[in-house]
Amino acid sequence: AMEIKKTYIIHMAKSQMPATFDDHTHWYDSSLKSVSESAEMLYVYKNVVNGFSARLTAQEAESLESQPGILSVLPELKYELH
Amino acid sequence: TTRTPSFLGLEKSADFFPESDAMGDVIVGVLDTGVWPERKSFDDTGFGPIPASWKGQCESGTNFSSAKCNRKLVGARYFSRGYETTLGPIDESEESKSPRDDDGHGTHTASTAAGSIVQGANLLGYASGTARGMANRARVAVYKVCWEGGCFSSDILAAMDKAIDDNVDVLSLSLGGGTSDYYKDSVAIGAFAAMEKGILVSCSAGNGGPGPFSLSNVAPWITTVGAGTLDRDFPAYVSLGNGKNFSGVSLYAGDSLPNKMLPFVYAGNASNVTNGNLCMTGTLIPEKVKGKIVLCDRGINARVQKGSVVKAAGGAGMILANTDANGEELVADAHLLPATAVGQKTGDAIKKYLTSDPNPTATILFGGTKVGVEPSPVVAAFSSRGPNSITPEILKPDIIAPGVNILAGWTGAVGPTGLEEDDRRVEFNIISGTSMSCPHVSGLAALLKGAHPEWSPAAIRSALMTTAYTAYKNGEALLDIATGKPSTPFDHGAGHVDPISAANPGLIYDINADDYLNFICALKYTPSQINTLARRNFTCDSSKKYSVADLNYPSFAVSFPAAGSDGSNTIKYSRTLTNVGPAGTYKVTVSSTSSSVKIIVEPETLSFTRMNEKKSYTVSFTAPSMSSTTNVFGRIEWSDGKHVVSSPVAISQT
Repeated sequence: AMEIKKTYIIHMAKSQMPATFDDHTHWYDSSLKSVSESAEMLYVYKNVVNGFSARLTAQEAESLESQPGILSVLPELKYELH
Repeated sequence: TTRTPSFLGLEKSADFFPESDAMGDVIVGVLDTGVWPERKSFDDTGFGPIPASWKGQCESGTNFSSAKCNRKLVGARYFSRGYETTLGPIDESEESKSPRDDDGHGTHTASTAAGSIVQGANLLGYASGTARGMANRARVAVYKVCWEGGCFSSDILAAMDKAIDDNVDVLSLSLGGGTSDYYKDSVAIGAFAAMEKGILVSCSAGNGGPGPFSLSNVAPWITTVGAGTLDRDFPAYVSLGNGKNFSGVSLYAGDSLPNKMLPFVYAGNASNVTNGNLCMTGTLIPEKVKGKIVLCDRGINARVQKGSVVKAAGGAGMILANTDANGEELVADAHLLPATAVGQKTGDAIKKYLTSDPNPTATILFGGTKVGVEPSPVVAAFSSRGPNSITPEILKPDIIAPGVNILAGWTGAVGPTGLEEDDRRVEFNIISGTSMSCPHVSGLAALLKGAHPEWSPAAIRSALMTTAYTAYKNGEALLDIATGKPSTPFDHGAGHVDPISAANPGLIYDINADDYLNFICALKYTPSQINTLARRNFTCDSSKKYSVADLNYPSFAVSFPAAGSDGSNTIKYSRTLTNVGPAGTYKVTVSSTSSSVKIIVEPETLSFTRMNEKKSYTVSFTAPSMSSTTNVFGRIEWSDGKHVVSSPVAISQT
């Protein structure tokens, strides 16, 4: 079960981006790669979220949550038409 | 849509809303199942150049080229990465990996909000008339986020992200999820960013009614829309062998039943399974239903599917009876066989006949379209109800709008029932839901944006809410179809939308992004949660006393602590009104359904001498004692004799 990947929305604290990065997407990518070499971003958000979405295992999500600059790692939700 | 423009008074709107230039600058973004661009509702005849501010695109994909966009349909994008990574690659033979709408829902909502004028619109002859969107001169941009398997939050966020970049003015979302805190809810998060950019976000309240606490999309920066009926009906008449006649509703348009009484059977007695009464696929015994009219109970499977099941088993017709869950609410469907829906009471009476007569017979006659139905509107039973389970101090829904039996544009990919076996193709379809009421308000918000480009999203919502009505022309209170009794602010919010009055509200309750951040501080969100929602560091001032009651909302939801618990029995709310009309002196009046809660407004008079002048007041609610089951409702109205600025009040115990 720990290997099953799910989509998560990762919210980052932009103000905590290390000075070594000149582009926030590189910082996002580096954060993601620190917990998973294989994980790929689905979307990098610009206006609605400082962050991105990616497929992760529960363990990777938990590990990512403890990385510096990470505000929250929220599992994707399914919405329905009304 | 047909009928709703006249029901809302928009036929005389030329005096209140700009006809072309200013309206043509307003762009409504619709997040839904995509669009069928060939529909006349997206015809751009008479439209000027696309506004220079527009940055959107028309994306190509399966069955959809960028050439499908025009000066009306200015943008069309699709977002499927979240969907595909969860459910696997899209089968392009089944659904279009493009903005193309294979479902119909998105074409319906987009054309309701801002469709062009189409003469001679109808569904199989029903609801005929001239169809138009609420903001028929506004532009439309569609963002396809919903697929056969649902709508995924990573895609919804991506679409809202792009819509903000594209420069939409209004966002319409007829979808929802469960109820979670605002910082965990993607629609609330996306809507917060949109609000900060001056975009009004209108969302459906949900179809979880009539039970309480059934709302979705309750963040205060979202305009939450419930559903009411129109003054239009599609009657069908059931005649029984005992001479009794009953009314129902139907959109059936095929061959009539034979001109004689037909044998009649209850589905539960024509099946070998325990839930045979529901007419689920494969549950009816053909020998027992062949050539007969079959009575099925509503529930579990789709209403139109029940008709299809009866037809497949050889039935001649169907009567679909409501149960407890739906009461007397009738939703019309374009069934594949002669069929009608009937209310619970009628259904019970018909069942009584079925069990008492050894050889029951029946027939169904179809009455076409009837207008001028009264009373209307009534709150739809399915429309989700308050209280607000996330923040009880914010009254939701905000408003109701037409959402029952709404005719609007439809996909060419499926028939009006959406069933695979339905090979009919229609330009328009009639469907119901808060999905249908939401784009009505989105379009009306676009009209207000065109008339008052300087108004914030909160100002537009305030204008819609404070001018909404809660009584019929004869003075009687709006009814709730679920109970047959007067509806309450937990059902209808501020009331039914009245766009002509909203164009000139006199005063508005404005709210900016900082006000919402103060509201979030009052919710005691952690810095991390605030940053997740608002995308920035915002430190709540520890020396400041934040109160949810101080958010400048156009309605009042007062939640007293339960009897016997500690806590003040006086709760104070503060509000600030901004003058958007001529100079004037406004006096307040307070009405309430009970004298058990004392409501005092101070001051009782507010004088405005210039445009945009702001004046504040406080409201004290004092409850000596309330039983835990008692809700009290009321209204606070400011009037200068010409304008009435009305706020609903809902008082409950937590």
